[in-house]
Amino acid sequence: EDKEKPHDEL
Amino acid sequence: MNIFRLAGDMTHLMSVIVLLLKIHTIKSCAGISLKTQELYALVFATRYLDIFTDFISLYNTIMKLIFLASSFSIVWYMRQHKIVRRSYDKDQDTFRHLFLILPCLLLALFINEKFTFKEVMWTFSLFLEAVAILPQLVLLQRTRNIDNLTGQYVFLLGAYRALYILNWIYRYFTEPHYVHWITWISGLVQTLLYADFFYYYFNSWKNNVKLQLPA
Repeated sequence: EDKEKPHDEL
Repeated sequence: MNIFRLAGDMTHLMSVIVLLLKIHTIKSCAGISLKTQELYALVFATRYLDIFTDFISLYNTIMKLIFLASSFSIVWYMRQHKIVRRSYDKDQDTFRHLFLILPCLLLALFINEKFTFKEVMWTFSLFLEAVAILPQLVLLQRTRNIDNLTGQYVFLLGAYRALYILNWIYRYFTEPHYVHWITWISGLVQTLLYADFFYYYFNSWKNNVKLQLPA
């Protein structure tokens, strides 16, 4: 289960 | 970070600064749609829910704070400031928020990368941002005359998302597994919505005539 990757764009 | 994304963020920053300066210096918001500004405040509020939970970089956090502060202060100026609010044309700015918010919310519930509250809110903010300019474009059509600052504001707002498209293309070719169809499609729709405005904006700039949108 991939840890929820945070969105790195504004 | 790549040059397209940085240019996009700076263009976006310029658009909110142009608008804040216009409202703050000449104390007028004539020609500006409060509906669009409120939608943008909602876009940032739902997109930056992770501002205190996920730290990406100082740049990312500072820009999020700037966009949140500027969008909410523009709404405050147009609703509360005793002088500015007088120049708000509420009879012409009649676009119903809900006609945009509800479909975006429903769509985000069905189309998202992960069915979690944060992710659905983030997707909602993407869809909403794509259509948030509509009340402003409708207002411009109605009021016909566009003052320079408003024209520059809309132009910069459209240009930032066009630069983001270049950023997505760049990242697609340089980062393995960088695929975000939802972001790309909503960003493309958003840029296309500005296309006709760009057409008239460039024509007026080329012929050095005042920007007029057809009725």
